[in-house]
Amino acid sequence: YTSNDLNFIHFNDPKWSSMWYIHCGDKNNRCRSEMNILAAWQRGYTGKNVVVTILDDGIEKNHPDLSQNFDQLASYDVNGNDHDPTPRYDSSNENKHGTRCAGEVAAVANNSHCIVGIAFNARIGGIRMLDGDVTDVVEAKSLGIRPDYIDIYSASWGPEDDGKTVDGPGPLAKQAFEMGIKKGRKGLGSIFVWASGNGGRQGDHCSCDGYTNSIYTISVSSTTESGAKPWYLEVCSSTLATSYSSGEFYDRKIVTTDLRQRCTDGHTGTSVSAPMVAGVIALALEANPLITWRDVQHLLVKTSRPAHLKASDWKTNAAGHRVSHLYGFGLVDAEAMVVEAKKWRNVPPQHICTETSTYRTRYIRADQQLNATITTSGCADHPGQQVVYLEHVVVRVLISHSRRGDLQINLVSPAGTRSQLLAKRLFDNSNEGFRNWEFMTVHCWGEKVEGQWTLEVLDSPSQMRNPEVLGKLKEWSLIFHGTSEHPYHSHSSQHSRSRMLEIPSPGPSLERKALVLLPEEDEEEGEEEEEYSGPCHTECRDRSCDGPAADHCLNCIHFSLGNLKTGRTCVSHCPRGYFEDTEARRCRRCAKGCERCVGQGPGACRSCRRGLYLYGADGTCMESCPVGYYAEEIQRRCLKCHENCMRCLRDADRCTACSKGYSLAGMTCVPECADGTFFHLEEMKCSPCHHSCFTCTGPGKEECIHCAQDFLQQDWACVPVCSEGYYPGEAASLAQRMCRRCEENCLSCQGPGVTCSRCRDGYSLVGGSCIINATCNNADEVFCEMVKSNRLCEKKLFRQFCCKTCLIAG
Amino acid sequence: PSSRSLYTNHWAVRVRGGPQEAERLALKYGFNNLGQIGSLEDHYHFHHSKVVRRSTFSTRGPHSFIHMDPKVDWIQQQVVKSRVKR
Repeated sequence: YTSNDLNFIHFNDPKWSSMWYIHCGDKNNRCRSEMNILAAWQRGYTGKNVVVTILDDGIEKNHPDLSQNFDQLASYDVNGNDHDPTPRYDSSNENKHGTRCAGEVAAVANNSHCIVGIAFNARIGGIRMLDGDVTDVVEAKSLGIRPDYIDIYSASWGPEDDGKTVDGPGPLAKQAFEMGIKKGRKGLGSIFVWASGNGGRQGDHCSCDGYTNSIYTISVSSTTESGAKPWYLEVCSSTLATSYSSGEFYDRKIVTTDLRQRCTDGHTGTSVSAPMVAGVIALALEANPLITWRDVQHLLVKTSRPAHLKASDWKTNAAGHRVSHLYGFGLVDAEAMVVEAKKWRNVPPQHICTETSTYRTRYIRADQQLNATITTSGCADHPGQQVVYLEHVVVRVLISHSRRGDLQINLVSPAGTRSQLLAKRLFDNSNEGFRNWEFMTVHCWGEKVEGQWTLEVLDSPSQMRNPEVLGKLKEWSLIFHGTSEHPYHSHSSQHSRSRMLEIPSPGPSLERKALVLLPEEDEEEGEEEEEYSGPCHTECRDRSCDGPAADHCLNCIHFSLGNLKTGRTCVSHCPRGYFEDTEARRCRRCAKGCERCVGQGPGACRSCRRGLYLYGADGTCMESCPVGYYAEEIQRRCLKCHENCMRCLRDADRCTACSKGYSLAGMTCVPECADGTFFHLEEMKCSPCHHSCFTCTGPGKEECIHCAQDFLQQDWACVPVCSEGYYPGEAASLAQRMCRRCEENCLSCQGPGVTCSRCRDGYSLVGGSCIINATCNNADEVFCEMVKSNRLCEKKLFRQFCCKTCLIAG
Repeated sequence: PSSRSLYTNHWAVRVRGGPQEAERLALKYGFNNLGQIGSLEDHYHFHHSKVVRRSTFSTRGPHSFIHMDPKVDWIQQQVVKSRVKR
């Protein structure tokens, strides 16, 4: 709750009094502005030096509320391939969306115009990319514009929210996200904020939207002023946080900037929620510009609160976080974000551990729940991949099913936290199943990874289906993202176990602290250690130890694994990724990427980790084999391609590119033949082309690539002279002449356009064009005047009918 | 892409050898090189003005030979993705 005393901050913007989500105007009641934006401003954070851009249909850069903060360098027009993100104006104001989103982030304060943005001193740009064909290239370009300059990319769009679409970023957009989080913001990682879907009424599920469902995006959902679920809201387990947006007609709406220098309080769906959170993140980045993309997500998890948001599924996970499928970790809290950001230290590096089910295909029987399990240690054997404390959990599934919408999928963590990865989708009749689709949950954030994970798949037929066709769970994997050490304990002074916010009102703030208490896991400081006198582990040498476990040994019988920093333990054999140094009785690490080795030097690696291939005499592990080699999957080695192949796939003689002097025929490299010949696969020799061809792919006259001298290309053949209805012309890009088609209905012409000299039967020659021998009705003087004044004769239909009639009529 | 895909006259191409090599390849097969795709190194955006702008099938022609060029690591004709504002 914040004070309703508005005297301490007041702006002259006309819509300021309607901005209930930033402050309250009701003097008689304490009211709910629980995003605590005023308090963040009072601490001095308004988004200065932070750059935000809106990926959308453009922004109106000369809008009085945006022009002062508009940033040309944070803007681009991908649709028009220039630097001006101004939207295309039309009578329906179709392209208002980006401008509306932009105002929510960075509308100028106190300029007597419209509204105040949440980060009203931030720089704001727009990337115009939705006003044209959207392709993977368009998305990848947009997500990768000036990543070292732009801090936050906010997007409020996605695949159809119709409850039957399963779609996400293509390969280039995925790479752009990955590149952004790895290299953007000079290595701190770009921040991508994404609006959760609008398909609530269609029973859509935001897990079927690969953008909000990505670990690289901060997926934002919406709530109404009263904390109710808006009608458009989609449930899902990848939603991280929530902000306000519009709801029913009686709910108060959000005001923002609109096209043509106006303001609006029109329905905003979920779209303004993302820029609101982008604005709050801008405040946090001003408080601490050195936080990484993952720090921002940790900050949101730590500081967002259930507040008064109504949901039946609020639960507390094993790490003490309250989380819901509607609102993620709850309403964003700007003040808490800036306070925490200010003292934040970067979380430890992200580790990724993948576990794949070893089961073969399992059938999904109607109305029976299929439970599949994976037990994991969190890749404890691979220090570089080990995950102990969770962030995102991705579940990749390969499911075939005759009606995708009948499936429900849940994931249960070892601590018992159940996330619904997918609910039934009534409108989804697709029989495509899920082909390596990646679901994602944040509901296990902070929990420990070790133990048994259960995937529950339930098929509840909603309409008649062939009962003999069963769905199949063919393959599934868990991809754990997180850290090997506690994300906050390593710098406990910065991350207090309870959020010590200086919030004036004692009651609610105490309640708030209680909600985010982390489980006590470390031993209390000052506790004295007692000398151990029990039995030692069997791997301990000389029965000397200070505890019962293998990591309590003072010396090892066989091998010691680990180091002083991570802790040492005794093992009988070294795990994968290590070799046994028998002299020193230590497990020593193999070279990078090597899974099995006999030493550290060149040539010591015997096999590589999954996804890597052993190459060359020096035994290097590589992600992909070099040119001239192919990746052999069984031994995971790079093997040489056939000598004629420059590149090959899966086998030495399945060529995809050829060495010099050879060319590709299917997947075989055959000798290149001289001009006028082609390689005859059956005879295995160069045979002559048809005499009309200069180069060809076969003996036929329609298999020419280039035509012989004195021949012209007509359609797919080479001809000595152009046929009736064609004229000889130059090809734009090929160094040979082509026969081009005359105008329609023309049998003979001199070139392109109205140059016809002979027409088909039923047509007459009029001014170089062939006009049908028919007249149109109503060709009176007035009508012909209209034809003339509207230049209808330039249009094909009229030229064929009324032009001739009008010409004859004079 | 599924059978309902709409193919455009734009391509994404991964080419080793830098922008000059990309430019050379584009010229060789009649494409217009629209430059690197965002921050993705070695990835270029090619456009072919002689190919129909939107088509329900992937069109073949002399430009298709680029798929077989040894300098090209990967190439993909771009399909229209239905994206809605929220």
